[in-house]
Amino acid sequence: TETFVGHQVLRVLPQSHEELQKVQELQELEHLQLDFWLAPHGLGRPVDIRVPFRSLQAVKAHLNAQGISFSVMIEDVQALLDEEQREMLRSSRQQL
Amino acid sequence: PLNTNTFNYQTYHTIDEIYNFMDMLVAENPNLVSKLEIGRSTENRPLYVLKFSTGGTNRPAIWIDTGIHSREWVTQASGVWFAKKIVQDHANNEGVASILETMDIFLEIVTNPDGFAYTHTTNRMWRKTRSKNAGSICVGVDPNRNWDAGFGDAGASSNPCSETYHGPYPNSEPEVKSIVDFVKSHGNIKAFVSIHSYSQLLLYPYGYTSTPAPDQKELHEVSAKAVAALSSLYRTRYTYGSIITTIYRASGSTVDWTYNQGIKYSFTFELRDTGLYGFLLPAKQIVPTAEETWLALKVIMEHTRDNLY
Repeated sequence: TETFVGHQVLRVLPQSHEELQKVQELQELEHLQLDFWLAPHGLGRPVDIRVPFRSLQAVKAHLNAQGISFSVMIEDVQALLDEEQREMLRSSRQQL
Repeated sequence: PLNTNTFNYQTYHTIDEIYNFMDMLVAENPNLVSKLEIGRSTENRPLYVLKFSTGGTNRPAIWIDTGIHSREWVTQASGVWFAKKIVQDHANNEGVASILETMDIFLEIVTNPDGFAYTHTTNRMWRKTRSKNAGSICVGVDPNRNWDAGFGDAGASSNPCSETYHGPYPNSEPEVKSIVDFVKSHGNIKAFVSIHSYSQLLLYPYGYTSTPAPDQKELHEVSAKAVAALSSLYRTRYTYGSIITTIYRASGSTVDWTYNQGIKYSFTFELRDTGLYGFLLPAKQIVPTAEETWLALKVIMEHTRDNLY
């Protein structure tokens, strides 16, 4: 099973067409293994990107260097997945 | 669970648990619910569709599908809740009971079973089908870019490693081809709703062209009513409009194809998240999400019933 320890989901809010363009360019950088949960689709519209741990620093540095504002929507994807699994287990135990 | 009343709708379930639920629902309601197998997936899993019908032959019908993108778990979970709700409404002679007097409802809950099973066993983030791509190590096709509507145009990727890879040719994915064949053979489907998540949108054609759909005005008005009904329950804010003007250009998408088949009332939902969890929506939000979405679906179904064409 693939794990996502340390993966974060960044929420980027492009405020200009130039910023939108810069975010769209990230989609082409396959080596970063970015997973666009919400693709770029207009100014002021959130772009959510799941970033693997090993690419986090580079992506945050890139966004900061470009002056593109972002927030961390999910601190650790794996922690949410673990909670989801625990909840399913709890529920099936209750069922039993 | 012993029956669909003790089934837990407030948690996520595996594909086997959902298939068991479907069998229980059919067994409990033999005069209303039947289970059709419209095809087999790439990995040879059955593609099941629940049919809700009070009789008649080839009645005008409404199609609802969930889970075509496998990681969007709140959609399959909502589909399970919708199935039970239809049965309850019919039993209580309320809600959609009046629709079932003259129309059938088809509901495909696990539209991408291979991908869904894979999210449970291997990769929770998997979105596409699980077909092999000749000449590439990357697996899967985006089943919402594989339809024969603007196929291969801008708004999809030709790279098998992309999440929006359109596939080698239209309907290459059996999960898509099976629905295409079903829609064509039925020939009397009047509304088609494909349910995704997330970002709280109600969308109508087109995605592959900026040319407005001929019925744009009516679709926009129906969307406004549906979104108002949805938001009335928990104040969840939705945006609505055509795919290309509301989000982005997307080619080869489901509802563009169904609309071009003449199914006027073709819509795509993007359900919650309300901005904190994305695809990892906590299970406690399943039922509220399904409840609010149901209000919008009812508006679409009632409008279809009252405006048959």
